[in-house]
Amino acid sequence: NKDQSKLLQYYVKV
Amino acid sequence: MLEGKFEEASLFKRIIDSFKDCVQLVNFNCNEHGIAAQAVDDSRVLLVSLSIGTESFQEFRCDRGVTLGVDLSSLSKILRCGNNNDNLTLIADDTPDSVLLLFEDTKKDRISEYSLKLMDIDADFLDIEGMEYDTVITMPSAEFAKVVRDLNQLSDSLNILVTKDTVKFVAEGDIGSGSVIVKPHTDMDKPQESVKVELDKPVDLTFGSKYLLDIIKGAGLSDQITIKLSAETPALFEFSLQSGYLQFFLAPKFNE
Repeated sequence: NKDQSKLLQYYVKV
Repeated sequence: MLEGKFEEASLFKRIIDSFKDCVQLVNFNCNEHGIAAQAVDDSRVLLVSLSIGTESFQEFRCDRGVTLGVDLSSLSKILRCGNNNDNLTLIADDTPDSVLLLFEDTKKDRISEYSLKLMDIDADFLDIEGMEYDTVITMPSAEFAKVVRDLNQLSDSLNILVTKDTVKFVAEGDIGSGSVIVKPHTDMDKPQESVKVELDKPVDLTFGSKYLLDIIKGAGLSDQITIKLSAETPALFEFSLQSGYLQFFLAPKFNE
């Protein structure tokens, strides 16, 4: 039972 | 003005085919170093980063920065009109509303010219530089593609576990489970068949198989894939070009 994480949790918008 | 000539149209076709199924609208940023692009898929889980260096072109010039906003499905339609071994030249002016694609069949003196309308694409640009990774795996891209395709049949998730001596891929699903273990080795005769593992820390990460199926479409670009992993951060899957790269950044799954 794993949920998918999103990239915006890790990277900042430039 | 941009003028970039590929000796063979097949190279640009293969590059575009490698990521056109996961992102649709892409800004291609052209400058004196070549052509670069970054795009995120609709689900915000997978990021594509492309760099085509000038050495990948037979001739390249771009005096001023030019951005080409392209719908990849439209570009693909045009790329299918050229033959693989045609010369392909991309031409755009400094403030373009279209890009010209010129296919030249050097043997038969046939020249075909297509104009692709450009789009104004408002896309997020993410800072993906400077990440550090716990492990770096280099392995044959065809072998990685097979592992992903095989284990995808069992589960919509793929678990990658890396220790000093092994890379283990595991899928557990309703019909059963499967695992593939790949061990580092050096093939002196065929270096592209070698598997290399650099490890700072063991890694145990899970990824959505459907994104990995998108990523392995890049396997035609390079004999080897480099996979960089770190606990609880997006993985980097990289295919090298003769000059440049196609990178995929994939967010991991996590336990709630």
